[in-house]
Parts: sequence; structure tokens; C-alpha cells
Amino acid sequence: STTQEEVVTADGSRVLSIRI
Amino acid sequence: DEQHTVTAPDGTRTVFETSGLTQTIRDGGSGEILSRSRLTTSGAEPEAFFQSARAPQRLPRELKRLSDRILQAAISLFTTEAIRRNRDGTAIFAAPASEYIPGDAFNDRAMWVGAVSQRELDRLCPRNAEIQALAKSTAAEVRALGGYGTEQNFGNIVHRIIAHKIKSMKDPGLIAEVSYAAETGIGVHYSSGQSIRLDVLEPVRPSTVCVYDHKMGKAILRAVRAVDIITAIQKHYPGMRNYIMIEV
Repeated sequence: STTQEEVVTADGSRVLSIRI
Repeated sequence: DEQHTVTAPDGTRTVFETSGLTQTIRDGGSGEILSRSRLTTSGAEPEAFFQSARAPQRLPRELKRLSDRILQAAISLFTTEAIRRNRDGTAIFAAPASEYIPGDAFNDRAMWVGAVSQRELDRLCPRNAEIQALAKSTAAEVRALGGYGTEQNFGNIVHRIIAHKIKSMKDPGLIAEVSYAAETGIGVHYSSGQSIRLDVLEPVRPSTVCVYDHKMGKAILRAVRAVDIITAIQKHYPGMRNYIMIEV
């Protein structure tokens, strides 16, 4: 299965993570 | 197995692709491979990758800018990994010493961000479970006694008692409450100005230094602060293979 998650860090960067 | 896209506040994207122990870092716009590293027991090591012979040569200042961008993206990804507490594993950020030092020459782009298993952490920092347990039990003791006033004061008391317990052990394998000068890494009087104050150190000779930072309540160890701490540790213990920062 695939999971997807987006997080905004304290410095304003966005991290989109996709795991397979 | 994993793909992380870090979008910086200026809109530039950097992609980290992890397959097993190999991590590839790409430019999110062009797809160009910027770096490929493998996590080994010696840290992150560069791996060869195909580069177009027709790709333009980058000027030193462009390389520096690119290096800074990759480092910033890596730290953002590390912060994200570190706060995902529901996952099994511990966030790890591995990069050569020069990558930590602002303004230093950009040489080798070996860099790796991801999670290591508890088993791997136990191998590198064998006292980690003991330190975690000590912090947990001390916090519970202080909480049960009460009368500590503010949460800030609660944190200070817990810190002091943990340090006292570790010092009482008289165990050379654990060092509590030391301060190193940020610029030189030289030991200074605990908590003196401009110094990096450290809660607990576990030097695992010959190759590893584990640094424990106690955080109470909602406080978190920020990535920039972690880099400052590790930079001072590198100066105090030069030539180690692994410098590991653990938030307790």
C-alpha cells in the first residue's frame, strides 16, 4: 500500500512524503 | 521505498528518494540527480551516478548555493522525520563535517536523511535505553513530589536531578552537565555565556559520541540547534565517525 503525508516545518518548508 | 519532496519557502523543490540504504537527491524541477549516497557503518558514503557529459560545469559559487539548498532541504526533512513520533525508528541525519559549517568549502555531497531502527541505535549508543528510563523515572518522581511551581522550574529540577544521579554513578562512560565553547569546542565552566550546554554525553570509543538532550512537555529540539550542538561536539571530539544527537 502507498501512504502520502504533507507536513509544514517551522521554517516554512513543506515536506510531501510518499511511502510505498 | 520512500520519496520526500521538500519545497523551500522560495518555491525550489528538492526530492529525496530512499531505496533500502541508498538515498538519491534530485532537483525537483529538472529531475537532475544532485547526489547519491549509501548509509554504511561509517556514515553516509557517496555512490557513483550517471552525469551527462554535456551538463554545464558549475561555478564554485553555484556549487555553494546548491550545497546550501540541499543542506537546508535535508534539515527540513530531518525535522519532519524527527517529529513523526508514531513511527518505529529514530530519525537520522548524516552528513560530512564540512556540511555543517556555514561558509565552509563544499566538497563531498554524501548526505543521508532517514530513520534507523532501535536495534541500530542500541548498537551505536548502548546506554540510550538507560538514559531514557532515568529521565522518565526522574520526571515521575518530581511530578509526584509536587511543589515545583512552574513547568519551566519543573524542567530545571528534573535536569538537575538527572545530572546529579549520573554524576553519582562515577561512570566514565557517561558525562553530565558540561559546556563547550561554540567556536572552539573547548570545555568551559558549565552554563557560561556563548557556550553550548550539554545535558548528557555518552562517548562510545573509538568512533562514536552520543549526545542526549532532555526536553520536557511540548519543547522540541530544533534542527538548527542540533547542528550547533553537534558542531561543538565535533570540535571537542575530532575524528570520530558518528556524532549522534538524541532528544529524550
